[in-house]
Amino acid sequence: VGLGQKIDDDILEKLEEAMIEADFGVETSGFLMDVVRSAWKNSTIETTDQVLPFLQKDLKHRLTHRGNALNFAKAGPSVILVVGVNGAGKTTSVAKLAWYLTSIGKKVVLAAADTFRAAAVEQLKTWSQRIGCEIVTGADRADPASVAHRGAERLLESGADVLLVDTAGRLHTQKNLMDELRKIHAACAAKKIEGAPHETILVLDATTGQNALNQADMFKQAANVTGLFLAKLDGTAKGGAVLTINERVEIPVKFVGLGEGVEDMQPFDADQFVDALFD
Amino acid sequence: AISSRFTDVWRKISGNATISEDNIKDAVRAIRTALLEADVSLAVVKNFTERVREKALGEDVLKGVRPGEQFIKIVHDELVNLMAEADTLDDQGRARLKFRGDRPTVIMMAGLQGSGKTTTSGKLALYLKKKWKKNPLLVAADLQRPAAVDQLEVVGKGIGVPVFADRKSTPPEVCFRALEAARKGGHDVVILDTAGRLHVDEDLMKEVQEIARRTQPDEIFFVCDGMTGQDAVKSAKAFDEKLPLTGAILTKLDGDSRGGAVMTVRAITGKPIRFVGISEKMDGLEVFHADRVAGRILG
Ligand SMILES: Nc1nc2c(ncn2[C@@H]2O[C@H](COP(=O)(O)OP(=O)(O)OP(=O)(O)O)[C@@H](O)[C@H]2O)c(=O)[nH]1
Ligand SMILES: Nc1nc2c(ncn2[C@@H]2O[C@H](COP(=O)(O)OP(=O)(O)OP(=O)(O)O)[C@@H](O)[C@H]2O)c(=O)[nH]1
Ligand SMILES: [Mg+2]
Ligand SMILES: [Mg+2]
Repeated sequence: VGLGQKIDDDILEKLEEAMIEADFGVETSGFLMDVVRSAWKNSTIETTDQVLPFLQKDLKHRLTHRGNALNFAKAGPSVILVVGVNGAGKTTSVAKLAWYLTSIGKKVVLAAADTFRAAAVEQLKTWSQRIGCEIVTGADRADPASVAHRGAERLLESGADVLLVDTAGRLHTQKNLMDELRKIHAACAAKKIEGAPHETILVLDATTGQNALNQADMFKQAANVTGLFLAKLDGTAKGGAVLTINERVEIPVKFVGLGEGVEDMQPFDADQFVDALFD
Repeated sequence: AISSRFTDVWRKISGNATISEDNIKDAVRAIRTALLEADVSLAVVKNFTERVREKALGEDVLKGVRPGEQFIKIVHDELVNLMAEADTLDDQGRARLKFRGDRPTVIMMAGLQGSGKTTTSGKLALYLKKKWKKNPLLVAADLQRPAAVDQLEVVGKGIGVPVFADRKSTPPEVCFRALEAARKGGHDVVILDTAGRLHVDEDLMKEVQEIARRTQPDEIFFVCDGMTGQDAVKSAKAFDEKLPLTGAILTKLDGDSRGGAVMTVRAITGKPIRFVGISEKMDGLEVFHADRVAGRILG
């Protein structure tokens, strides 16, 4: 990229390929290339060194204009429901959110509503002990909605600030499991907490490709997803699918996962994220 | 579906008697788009479409066959040829693994975090028990993830397969000691369930190499999530460089992911895809069939 060098099709093709390789997807990459080409046509940008900064500025705006902060209840305690497909990083992300909320002075209660997978409750119990927060569990194979409900009741009686509900991994194509999720979502309010859950976080594995869009779509329909937790961004995957989700499903990224420990996380920083997309 | 995508592309070409450099451009572009949308990695797509282009140009258009249909057949056949491997199944349709007669066969599972290694270890143990009448021993070599050993123990209990666990030693130590335990216990297969790791984590990649060095596995399977996108080209390459992989297992293909990662892993590593995971349950493991996955990738 030489300073003052005129834009040509070669550099534009390279840019489109970089977006494809970052998991933007063919359609989103094509759409963004149209935006870049229009800017070139109306002379907003003229030289090759102007192309990437222009696109990055556009992306940063798209990813932040809806806000990226966690939703809390207007008054009283809050409930955060965590959902996603198998192995995405939900349980670990719940632990990270618990650590994060504790670090900003909130008292946290966990609900281990994955009553299905082998040692799922054990896994979250270990985290709750390490973080030092309370956990509500149910019997093996208990109805997950009942655990979420008891979690909400415990939230109210303990005077804690936030309830985090961990759920079992499920594919968005499994109708019965998505129906179960609807029930869990309804149980989060325990009929007494207005607006609960105040936040439904979809945990997305950064290595996931275009299927992420289907996940976001279906999970939003079943559980009103309001934010993304982009896990495993410490790998080589760029997580570009979040851009398509942001544009087409209107769900902003709220946190990123940067490792396997509870502190390996950050509230979403669009500048950092967009700059890293084209590294 | 790719066939509907092609009807428009080939409407332009159908008047012509031959597939030419000029009229094939759109068709190749359509294939490229379809494969990228299916999550096949860009480098693999470029290579593959070039192969298809050359093959299509080199063929005479068959009498009575529309050029478009012939082109799709070329694509489909090339895809199946790429992903298939001869002699991986016996005449009963069972996966022919490198079973040994002189000592327990060692099978090692490796891959990124959450790809399905622990679950697949259980599925494989059950498969070998039922289809090959083996007496497998599962080894809990993930000592970093909370309750990972517990998870494998619960899995083992559910399928009646014993689990070797030692929460005090290092993973390479555990695996090495497990071989002796297998011999003593009369087990003819040992399945090592290792911790998920990033291919860019130097220490953990060294650890998995150490496990392989100490146990000399007969099979090392790269377990990869079937929903993986472009990153598959990087993770598959790194694991293939660091370990003597003998095959791959693609999981979670019961969802609606197009599964392009299957093609990427096969193309990049050159190793055969041995199994696919098609459910969370212990019977959710199928031997790989290239033609089924080819149809799915092409959409
Ligand atoms: N490197 C890295 N690993 C992560 C991150 N988040 C989660 N993991 C790992 O990913 C694996 C799966 O994490 P889990 O939290 O068990 O995922 P899950 O979605 O709860 O899985 P299921 O409940 O089985 O659906 C574990 O090995 C985690 O340590 C991350 O941000 N970076
Ligand atoms: N639907 C479906 N789920 C699967 C499949 N294989 C594994 N899973 C689920 O995916 C999640 C992760 O599986 P694990 O076996 O814990 O993955 P792992 O690779 O051992 O994870 P780490 O040890 O943390 O790296 C669990 O919820 C499994 O039940 C599959 O083929 N289909
Ligand atoms: Mg979990
Ligand atoms: Mg595991």
